[in-house]
Amino acid sequence: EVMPTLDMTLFDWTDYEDLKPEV
Amino acid sequence: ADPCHDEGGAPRGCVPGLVNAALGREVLASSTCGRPATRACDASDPRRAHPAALLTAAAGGTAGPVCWRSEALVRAPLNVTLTVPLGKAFELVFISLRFCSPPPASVALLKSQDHGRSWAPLGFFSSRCGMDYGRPPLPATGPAGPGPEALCFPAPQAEPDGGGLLAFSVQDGSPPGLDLDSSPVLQDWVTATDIRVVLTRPALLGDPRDSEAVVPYVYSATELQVGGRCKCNGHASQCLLEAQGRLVCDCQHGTEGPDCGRCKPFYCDRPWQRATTRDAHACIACSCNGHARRCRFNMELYRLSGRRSGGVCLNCRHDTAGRHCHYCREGFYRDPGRALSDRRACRACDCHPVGAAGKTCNQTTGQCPCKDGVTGLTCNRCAPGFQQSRSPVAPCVKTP
Repeated sequence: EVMPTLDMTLFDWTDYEDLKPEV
Repeated sequence: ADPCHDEGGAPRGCVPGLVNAALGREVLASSTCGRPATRACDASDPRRAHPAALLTAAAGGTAGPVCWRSEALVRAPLNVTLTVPLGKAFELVFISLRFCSPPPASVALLKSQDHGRSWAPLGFFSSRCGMDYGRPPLPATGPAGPGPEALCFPAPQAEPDGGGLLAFSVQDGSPPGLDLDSSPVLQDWVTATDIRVVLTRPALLGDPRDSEAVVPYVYSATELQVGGRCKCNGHASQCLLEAQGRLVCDCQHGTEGPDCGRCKPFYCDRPWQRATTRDAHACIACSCNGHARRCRFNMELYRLSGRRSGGVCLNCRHDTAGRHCHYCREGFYRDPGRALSDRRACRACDCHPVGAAGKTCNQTTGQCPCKDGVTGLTCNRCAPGFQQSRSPVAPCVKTP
């Protein structure tokens, strides 16, 4: 089974704003 | 046929042909007759002028005079200097000068290797070597020391026609057995950028102690020949005139410079060397796999390699790195489907900003370092048994 690629929209960046990659 | 390469294209030592390096060159004479004009010599009348240019003019050039003449010399100083800038370094073989009057009793031959800034003697010719030059007459055994030296030879003899010939073989001052290929001392001895002939003492036609008996003396000569080869250190078979009129070697073997005396900028994988008949000692291009235009030579690496390779590539492009631009720089990996010389041989790691634990992948496989539960070359998927979470710190968690 091929898993889907990570969906960036599902992540909650509330506590990790400094880690959030620039889009 | 290419003298600098064999039939298979491999480099081999080559030298320009033997020429008269003085032919057509300007001659600077410290004394020339005709100013003011006399009955015998008038510098403003081509039919009666005896300029120094006649010393190095091609034979049969004009119907006028063929000999240069000095002014009439009555009292000291009686020396006259003829200087010939050759334009570039030559390796001399012989020097000759034909006199149109009784040859001088003393002549010195000098050379310069720095375009006239300094001078060194090549040889002397005199009937009294000790008095004129402070040197013993030619010893039968040749030079006393191990290297070449300026010896004092007998003065040129007067010939029946009233003239005489000064002939000097440059190797006459060298001990036998020295080989130009292998002797830096001999290479230095035969190298000259300028030649100077100092006519030191005339064969006076009278008793110098009796001023009434002294006849004014005129030096007169023609056919100043400087036989030699354009100096290219074994890396060119000809010299060419540049657009600015300068004579330069047509350098081969990855060399450059007026005398092919250094390696071209990218050809520095080993040190420059003069070519010999056995080994061309060609300068070798650095091995940069087509990813760099510049390199530098590192002697320590050269020694460590067994004197085979010392070039270090500079500014590797196309995301390559290393001494030969032979691997990919950090953040890139080798594309196994492309040749190392391919401009796209290195691909960006492209590690996932959330799934990967870093940005640097394995330079060979391209595998990024994945966080727990993450998989894929770029760490962009959850591994089997894991599912995506909402935390960017642990993007994949075990499936409950």
